[in-house]
Amino acid sequence: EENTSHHDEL
Amino acid sequence: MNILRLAGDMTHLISVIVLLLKIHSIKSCAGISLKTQELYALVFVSRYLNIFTDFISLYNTIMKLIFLGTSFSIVWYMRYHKIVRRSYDKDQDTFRHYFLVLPCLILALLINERFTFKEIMWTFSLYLEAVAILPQLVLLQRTKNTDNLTVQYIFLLGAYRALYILNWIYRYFTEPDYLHWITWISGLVQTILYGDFFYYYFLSWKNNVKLQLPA
Repeated sequence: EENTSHHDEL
Repeated sequence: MNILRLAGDMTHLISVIVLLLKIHSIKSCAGISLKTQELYALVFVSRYLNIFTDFISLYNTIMKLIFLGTSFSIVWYMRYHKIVRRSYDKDQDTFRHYFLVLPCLILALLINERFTFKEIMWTFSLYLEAVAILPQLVLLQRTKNTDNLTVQYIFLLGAYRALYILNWIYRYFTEPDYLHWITWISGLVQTILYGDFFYYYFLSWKNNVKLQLPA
């Protein structure tokens, strides 16, 4: 999976 | 999303609105560093490469589009708008911003969470954002008569990252496995660079006088 949890921040 | 993060995003958004308001209403970009604005446009492009591939939320996508759109329109105004560009302090805004880009790119290649193109560009954007304010702070120091909107813009831009730090602390204690050293240290460096500015900002606010950084 590509998403790491900091990628929900801007 | 917690309230600190939302407050950080809103502060960031308001800072951009304040700058656009200055440009639109008084048709002036005096005191604003084009170098810093170009760096921000590069920051957003390299950070939001996932905008069309990873859907996070409608809020996230809209905010990304806003930051991309506004950063490029500010650069456009300062470079090409026939009235606005005349007020640009080209001779004072001499910081060699290209020298910030290469070290940030090398650092991102060396220190990252995962060695993939998107992750390296994301990391590069964090390093670059941390130092992108430097040309603006240098220009501020050189400018004798800085107007209020410029000062408020810089303050809001600094406050946004400070609020993000509080958000990271909150997330660390409330979310399992939330650990992002690269983001935290870059954000901390970014906020520390504002230290001097914040100090003189509060001093000018307390004494109710115009802000001027000592040379």
